[in-house]
Amino acid sequence: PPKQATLGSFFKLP
Amino acid sequence: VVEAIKDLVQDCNFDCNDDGIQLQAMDNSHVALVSMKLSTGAFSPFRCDRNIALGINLNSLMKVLRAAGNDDILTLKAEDQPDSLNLVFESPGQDRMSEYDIKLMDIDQEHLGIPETEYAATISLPSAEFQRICRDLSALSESVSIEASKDGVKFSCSGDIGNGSVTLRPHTNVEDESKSTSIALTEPVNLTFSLKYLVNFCKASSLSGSVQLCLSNEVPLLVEFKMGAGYLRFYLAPKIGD
Repeated sequence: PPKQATLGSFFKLP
Repeated sequence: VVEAIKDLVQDCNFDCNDDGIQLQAMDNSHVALVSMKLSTGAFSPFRCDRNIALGINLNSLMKVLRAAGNDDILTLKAEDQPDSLNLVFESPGQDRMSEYDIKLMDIDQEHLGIPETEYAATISLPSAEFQRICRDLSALSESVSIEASKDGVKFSCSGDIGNGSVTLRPHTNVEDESKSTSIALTEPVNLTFSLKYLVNFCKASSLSGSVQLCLSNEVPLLVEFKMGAGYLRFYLAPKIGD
């Protein structure tokens, strides 16, 4: 089954 | 707004400046993000002498907000370098006034930079319809695939007891724009998301008659509820295959 991604891989921390 | 986000995020900074009040917070698992803006137009009057972050526990805020009447006028006040937020509720007839202070907290928050995205698909639909789809499909499965093409948008899921899908086609309601369904598409998209989070986002349905879903392949979904003077946005990371 597909795995849940987290937002950190798409959005940048400052 | 607080009712709609309190199950997703607990401790939040309410960032106050000349533009109004903004909030950005991620859930504990870093899968979903809430981004809210209430512009100055949502308030009368609004005054902010210097930028300030009010760190608030939403459960505490809810306890106090429950003491307000539906039609009460709410005034929020905080001093320079405040320890607490002052809330005053006044009944419309001004025959009852209640006043509360809730303690503020220091919240060390990571603000994520959300890139400006040209989404491949932007879907507007009635928020009650989206809520119903998420609720119905969550009874069968933990995940939903959202597939948008020029013909329509298909929400499908499969689980232990079987599978199900709901397809919406573009439709214009001339009497009530919020009851229309529209699909703007530059390329077809197909993404999978956790229904648990989507069901949670739908708690914001009472804030807006319509909801906008913005999708591009392999990027987080944006679910936006527009409010009179601001917005409530939810971002949700997709589920990705190997």
